[in-house]
Amino acid sequence: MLEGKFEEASLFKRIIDSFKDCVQLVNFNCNEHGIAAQAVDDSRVLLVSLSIGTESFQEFRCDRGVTLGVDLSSLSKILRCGNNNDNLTLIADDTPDSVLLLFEDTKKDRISEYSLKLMDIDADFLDIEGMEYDTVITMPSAEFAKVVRDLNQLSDSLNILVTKDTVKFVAEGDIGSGSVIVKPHTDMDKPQESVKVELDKPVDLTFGSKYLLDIIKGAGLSDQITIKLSAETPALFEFSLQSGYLQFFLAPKFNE
Amino acid sequence: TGVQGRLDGFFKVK
Repeated sequence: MLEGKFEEASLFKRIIDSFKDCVQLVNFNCNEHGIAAQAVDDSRVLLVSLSIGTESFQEFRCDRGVTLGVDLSSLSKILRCGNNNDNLTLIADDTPDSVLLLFEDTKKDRISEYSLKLMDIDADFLDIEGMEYDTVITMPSAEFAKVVRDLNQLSDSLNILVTKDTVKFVAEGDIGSGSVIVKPHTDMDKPQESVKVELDKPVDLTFGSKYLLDIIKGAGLSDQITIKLSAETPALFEFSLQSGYLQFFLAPKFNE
Repeated sequence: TGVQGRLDGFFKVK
């Protein structure tokens, strides 16, 4: 049996909102370590991997492994019914055909209960551990989101070039071109504003802007984003949760 | 602006 209580429904809402637009059918695998999910978008270019550790819950118990096959658009409809600061408890039995969502407004003693029908989702679980990367960038997620949004206006591709001293984002399109250079620095007063670059090899990769626009929807989850890049391999964009993470693996574009 | 790559081939099925 699964019983996971979020102190605030807003956390689960924000997590789901961060990836519901790029994948629709997702298996949530629940066990004693928390809830994990993985899904690939229809074009097989973007993979989403979610881990919500037990520390992200106010209360959590899951005696046996339970898989919840969920249509995210249906889940979102139900999540909109709860208030952000309600307690939200997810409840499912060991062989569930539905999951119960319980919103509790502790101050007003209002309890709302919704049942979401589950689906059998036939999806492979991919081994995404153990990839090696040539460079790891950590920067403010809001700053990365702004770069992606700004340069998306110029081109449907975003080129990321990383050297020891700089991270350069470049877009070249019909109306002109643009670039943003971000340099590593440490902000002692606001560590979340810092930019860090670890580099084994310089990297020059190009990504489809439309996928990056999906990825930056996770920026509300974390002050910082970690970007791991290697030549000609899928990049990893990661937002940390208090306990767990939301990761996006994005296949790069190749020169013709 | 290049050909969009796919994830297939990079990750093995667990």
